[in-house]
Amino acid sequence: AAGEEVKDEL
Amino acid sequence: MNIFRVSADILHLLSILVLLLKIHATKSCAGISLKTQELYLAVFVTRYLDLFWNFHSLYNSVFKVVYIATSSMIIWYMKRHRGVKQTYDKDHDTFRYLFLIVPCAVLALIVNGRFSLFEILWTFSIYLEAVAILPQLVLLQRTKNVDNLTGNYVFLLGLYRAFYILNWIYRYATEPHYSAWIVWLSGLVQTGLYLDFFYYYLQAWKQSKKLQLPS
Repeated sequence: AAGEEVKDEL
Repeated sequence: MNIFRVSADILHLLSILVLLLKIHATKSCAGISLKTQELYLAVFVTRYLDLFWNFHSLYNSVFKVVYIATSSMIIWYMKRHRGVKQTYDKDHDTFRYLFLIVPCAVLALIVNGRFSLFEILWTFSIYLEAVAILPQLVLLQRTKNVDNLTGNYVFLLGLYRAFYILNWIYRYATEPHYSAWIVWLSGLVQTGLYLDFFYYYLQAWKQSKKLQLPS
């Protein structure tokens, strides 16, 4: 889940 | 979404537009590294693969498409436009992309969040973005005299990275589970690469003269 938060950045 | 993040994305877009407008207006790409531009396109394409199946927000999707489109246009100008391609500084832009691509690919295979094709390509794009400016910095160093717009381009790119760091600090302080070591470390390396350039850029700006890099 930690990785998913990052992928909201460009 | 916070003000640092939005500023960062807008600065990133501005940097690309400055470059595109410079090429379009002067019909010259002197001082611009095609290698760096191609690496950035590789970064965008490998990172934004999820454009087709992961919809996060209209904001993200629009930026993704615009980044891919504008950097493709820069490459098109440099390789295909009859007038512009003759001004490309091929003899000085000799950095080997493989020196960057191979280590980033190997590192992405070893250090990643999850061993899946999408995750590894995404991690690769994070590593590659950190070092993609190197051919451009080497080219500037070789040609010494940096014209205003190329200087502004690199300066805006550096600012964009600096604002992403502020965004991470802000998110880390405000979001309970926010943590992203791979992105943070790569981002710090990337911003670090600009520091030397920043120093000369600001000095030239303070003395309001043309930016000249030392030998």
